[in-house]
Amino acid sequence: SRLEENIKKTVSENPVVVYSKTWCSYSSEVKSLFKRVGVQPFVIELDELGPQGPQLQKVLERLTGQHTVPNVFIGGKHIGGCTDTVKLYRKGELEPLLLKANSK
Amino acid sequence: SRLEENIKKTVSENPVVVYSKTWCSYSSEVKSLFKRVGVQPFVIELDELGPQGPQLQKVLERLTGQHTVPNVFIGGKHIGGCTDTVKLYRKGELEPLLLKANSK
Ligand SMILES: N[C@@H](CCC(=O)N[C@@H](CS)C(=O)NCC(=O)O)C(=O)O
Ligand SMILES: N[C@@H](CCC(=O)N[C@@H](CS)C(=O)NCC(=O)O)C(=O)O
Ligand code: FES
Repeated sequence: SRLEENIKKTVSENPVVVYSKTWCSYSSEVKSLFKRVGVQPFVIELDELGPQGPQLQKVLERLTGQHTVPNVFIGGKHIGGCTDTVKLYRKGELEPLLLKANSK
Repeated sequence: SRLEENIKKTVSENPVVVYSKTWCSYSSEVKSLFKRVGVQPFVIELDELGPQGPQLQKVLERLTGQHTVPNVFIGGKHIGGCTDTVKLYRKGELEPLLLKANSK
């Protein structure tokens, strides 16, 4: 589908991608975590896309099994949500992933 | 106003009150924090009230200065959001407040 191709293109062309919602604190947390480690993620605010937002969220669920935000990709690979990303950071595994994805 | 009286009644009749949204992880966090300390909060899910939800959220802002969820009251007193409540818990100040409010 067109939206599926759109997502695949986005996550392959950008080292770090966050599907987010502007009013969601978990989305804010993951965005500021990336900022803290010196990375500028490519952010898609699903609540600012009109009807396309919920559509993208549905396609993301089909592609990743995750229907929630934030939805995080690094180096084209699906990472998970806020809790998953913070876990990786605390284990010291986030920054190596980011270096590999050439985002630093 | 009617909604204002509704809120004042709710927070005076219930030791712990959380204005929440069902899909919000910060709201879930504060609800499970209270559960962890053995307290059953009175929860109002603003996204399940149809048009009254946004109306209540507006009146809450007028009453508390806070337009976000979760919005937490203990013993009729406005506490704040998720971060504020977690801060109190970590400082050891939450449980004394709860005892005073007769919720334990
Ligand atoms: N553990 C997940 C929780 C994700 C979650 O529950 N996200 C909520 C917002 S905080 C959500 O997407 N709710 C449904 C929606 O907004 O469409 C994470 O850390 O990202
Ligand atoms: N620091 C605040 C953050 C509160 C916040 O930003 N809440 C968001 C949801 S996580 C919100 O209410 N956004 C506007 C809305 O949902 O109406 C807290 O800990 O509660
Ligand atoms: S909407 Fe509240 S944390 Fe995501």
